[in-house]
Amino acid sequence: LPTRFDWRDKNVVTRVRNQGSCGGCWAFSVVEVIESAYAIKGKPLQTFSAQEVIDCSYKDGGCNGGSPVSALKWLNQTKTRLVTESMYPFKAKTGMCHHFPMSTFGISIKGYQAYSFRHKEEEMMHKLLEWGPLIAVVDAVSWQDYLGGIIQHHCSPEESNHAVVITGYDRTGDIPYWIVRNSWGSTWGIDGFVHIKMKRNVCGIADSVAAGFV
Amino acid sequence: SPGRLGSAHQYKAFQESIQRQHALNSLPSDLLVEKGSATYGINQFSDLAPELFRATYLCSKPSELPKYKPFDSEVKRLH
Repeated sequence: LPTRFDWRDKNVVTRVRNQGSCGGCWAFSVVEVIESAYAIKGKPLQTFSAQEVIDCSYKDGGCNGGSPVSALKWLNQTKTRLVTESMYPFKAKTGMCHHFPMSTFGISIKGYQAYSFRHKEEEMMHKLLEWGPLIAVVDAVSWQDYLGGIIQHHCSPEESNHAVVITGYDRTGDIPYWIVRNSWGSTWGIDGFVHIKMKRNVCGIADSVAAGFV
Repeated sequence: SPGRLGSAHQYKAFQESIQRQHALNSLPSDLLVEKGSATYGINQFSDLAPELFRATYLCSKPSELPKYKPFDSEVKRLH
């Protein structure tokens, strides 16, 4: 494993988004890993529609909340094609599910994986390289006040409540950390990202991890 | 002042945020303050009460997932 790795360096990570006052982090996390999986396959990097997942993943609660694994399951079972963000823009509220003609460009997933990597963050690093960016559900209560640096305290592995995307890790310094992408805009944290200490399941980073494949 | 920040609720939330941020930046002495530790302060959420922040932005739940076992995963993939 390299000492430092970040999928952003491979130009397969789209810009940081802002979920606004919509509790749709779960949908953003799913769409973002699919965008990266698509780009890792050598296809053009483009943004797909989080609003489509918010409106159409019927077992989830739209802007009132949902589960990334439930959304991945829905995408895999129904083979729903994700259309581009420009076709189905983000509205920051739950709406009616729109369907598009087959001629409209979109991508469906071939499958997904979801595991707990608690006490296995070394294996998780391998999977980040093998699968692409990973969805994680974490405790982000203290992130309301986060400015920067490596989170090591003030969160719990037992209270997970927010879906994010792990794009990389860095073990070059004194404290190894995960590089985590959030969906609260690029003015939050470190250009929209947060760093979380590795190896102690800080904030529950390793408890609920998933990836989608295209 | 409350007028500059908006409503009295926002002003109160902002004041409480500053106190909370101070607490977050002050680690107990028994915890080692490691180099590179996170810092907390005023950002775009500082005028939100914690309850409102949680209700608006923290809307996902973890799934009960199997523990990753390298061998199982490989068998599943080959199958």
